Amino acid sequence: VGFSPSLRWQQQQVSNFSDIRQSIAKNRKHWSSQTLDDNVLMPKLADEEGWKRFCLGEKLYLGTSSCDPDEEPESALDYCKVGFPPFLSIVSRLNQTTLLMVLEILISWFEEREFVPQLGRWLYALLACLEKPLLPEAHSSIRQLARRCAQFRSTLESREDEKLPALNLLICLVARYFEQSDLADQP
Amino acid sequence: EKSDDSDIWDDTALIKAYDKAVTSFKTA
Repeated sequence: VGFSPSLRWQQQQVSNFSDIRQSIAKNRKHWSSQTLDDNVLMPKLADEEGWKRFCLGEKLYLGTSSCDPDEEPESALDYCKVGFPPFLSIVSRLNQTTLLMVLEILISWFEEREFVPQLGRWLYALLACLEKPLLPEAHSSIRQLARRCAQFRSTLESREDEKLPALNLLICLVARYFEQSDLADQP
Repeated sequence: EKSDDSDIWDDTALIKAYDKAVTSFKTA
């Protein structure tokens, strides 16, 4: 009680998310055809460890993060350390098979670790590009994500915790946009 | 088909959308 979002906020997020997905569809062709910077080396499809490093950065992947992960990189090279953000030019290149695989990798990572800002950005971006109707394995994965978010939320001690909005957003989108209603926060 | 440049999002649009959603959070 007191940690879950209002119904009005949830409805607004679903509406915004729907608009964003439509805009992504319009932008996909443009951004997927843009040349990536030389430093953006996307992992191969089955390179699970490579995707973790790519999205979350070496510091988190290696468990050596001691600085603010939101800190602005001083150069493009630093993205290797803090992870590449989900730029449209990157996520627009992912087909549905790759997208779902990366989503599963990150959810699996989250199952054993704490929530971090760059994880939230990537999960949101991947959900925004996940096409409906969902495959059965996608249903299972996003439900796992919502349950983990709720579990992690239950460990927070303050409503002011900066992780709370992100957790609520992900739960909201899985439950209300992707119609997993039994997982929704009720008013 | 040529796209209208005004319809093309910035490369960081998804990140901005996420940050905006998170910032807008309100509890019940």
